[in-house]
Amino acid sequence: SPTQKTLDRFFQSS
Amino acid sequence: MFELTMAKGSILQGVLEAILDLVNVANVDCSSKGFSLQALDTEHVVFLSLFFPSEVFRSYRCDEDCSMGIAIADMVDLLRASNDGDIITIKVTDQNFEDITITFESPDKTKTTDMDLQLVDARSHRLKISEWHDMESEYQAIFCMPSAQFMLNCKSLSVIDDDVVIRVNEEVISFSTKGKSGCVNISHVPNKTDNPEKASVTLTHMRGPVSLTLNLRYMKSCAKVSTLFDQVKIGLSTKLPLMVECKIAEKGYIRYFVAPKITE
Repeated sequence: SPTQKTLDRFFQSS
Repeated sequence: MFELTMAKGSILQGVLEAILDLVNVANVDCSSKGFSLQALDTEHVVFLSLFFPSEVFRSYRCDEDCSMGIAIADMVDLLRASNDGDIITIKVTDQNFEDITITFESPDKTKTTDMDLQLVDARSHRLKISEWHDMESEYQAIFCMPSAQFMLNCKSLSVIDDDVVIRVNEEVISFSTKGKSGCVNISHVPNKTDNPEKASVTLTHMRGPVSLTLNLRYMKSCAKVSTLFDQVKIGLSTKLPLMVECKIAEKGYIRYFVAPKITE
């Protein structure tokens, strides 16, 4: 089944 | 100095109540243009960004841009103690940048309640995201639907499983799920116009078919906030998180960015 991804791969934390 | 006033039960209070199941602490930026808030859920799956323009408040004053961390759950608890008809003031003075003062004033002005809420560190809740105008063109598909319909879809699907697959192509927008006890597929035939009607599902932007799998727990949270508004706008891309947006007045918005589930 699919795995939950996090936003870290899309957005850079400042 | 920063100071805003609003009536009890205003849209900001409703939104803060509705985001509680995802966020505890938020970063708030205030400028002369309005009040913006960013928050990230503890699992880093959902990023919430909202902007309330100054004109949606009863009064609004911000002499200098300021940024502060607010424990949203504590703030909502304090706001719940207000009475019907109260005018709520939220204030931060330059002399004291350690707490925020919340005041309730009764309609007949005979009772005033002042409360101080300590500010917290919320720097980790800031994320660098592009301006929406740059991002919108990067979504493969964007559609609008009545927010009540969005909530109904999420609720119907969560009876069967924890995940939803949203598929969009020129002909159909579908929400589907498959679980041990069966499957559900909800299909909408979209209108295609730049000027969506409130009661219909409208495909406003289409660069090619796209589908994403999302956890319904997060989608239901987005739907909860969206039901404070008539319409919700949803953007899908395989390269960006799912975007769920509601408009607040002319220039304001509340946007959720939700990381999808992906099969490795």
